[in-house]
Amino acid sequence: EMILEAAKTIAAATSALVKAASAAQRELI
Amino acid sequence: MPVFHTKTIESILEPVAQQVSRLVILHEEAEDGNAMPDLEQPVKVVSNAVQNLIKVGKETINGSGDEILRQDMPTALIRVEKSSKLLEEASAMLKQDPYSGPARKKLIDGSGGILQATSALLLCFDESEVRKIIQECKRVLDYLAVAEVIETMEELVQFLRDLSPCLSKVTREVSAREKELTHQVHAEILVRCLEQVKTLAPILICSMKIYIHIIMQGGKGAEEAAENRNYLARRMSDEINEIIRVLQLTSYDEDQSE
Repeated sequence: EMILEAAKTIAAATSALVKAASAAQRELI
Repeated sequence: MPVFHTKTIESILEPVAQQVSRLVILHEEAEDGNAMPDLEQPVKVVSNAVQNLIKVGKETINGSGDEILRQDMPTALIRVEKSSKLLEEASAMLKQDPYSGPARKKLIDGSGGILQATSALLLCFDESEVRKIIQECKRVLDYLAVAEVIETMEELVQFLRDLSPCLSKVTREVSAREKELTHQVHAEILVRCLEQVKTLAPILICSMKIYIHIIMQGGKGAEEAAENRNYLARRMSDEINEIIRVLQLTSYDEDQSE
């Protein structure tokens, strides 16, 4: 259960990071 | 896009998998790209989450008696950590040069790596959970093998005392597992087998009772009754073995065999 929670947190954090990185690129297209 | 074989893993990783795919496409289409924003803060959040996962992962490894999990999980943890380092390097490089191509590459490799390694880690954990269900299934198989040597009512009562809780546990866990699977065909096989097991169990017990009554009265038909009982025990064992087989399948196995 703890593993699942920890994986959820990583997924959310990675998602937020990738979104931030994508936003800059998206402006170009 | 990766295929996740349980709904829990899918719900955790599917959104981030879509984000990573989008980033890769945007990166390819933008070629030289726009200036990247400062990613130090979101990368820090990822690094902290990774450190927490490593801590929890190590606790899981130390607390588990499952040799396969103890062997496989550290590799996945190392992969998560390496990917996190790539993100930290990318962030540092982008601070120096927001247009840096190698930094963007590291960003994509790092986020993709975290996705894959987390997926591997969750799969490793999930397989360990499946092995626990299989262990219970094998206990049922062991009890079914004893059905042939039960010759008195007292033995039958003890047989039922042993089998019933184990069978209930298997039924409950396989039923929960079936609901978790994203592969519809595998889920349907589990439902079908479970229904068969539930139908066969009382018939088997009845056949064992009949056999005991016949041999107690020294009457005819003991051989046929034994054959009937053995047939039912075998049918139940076949269904349990099929459950074990399907529990071990992933969508990937199925695609390969196709």
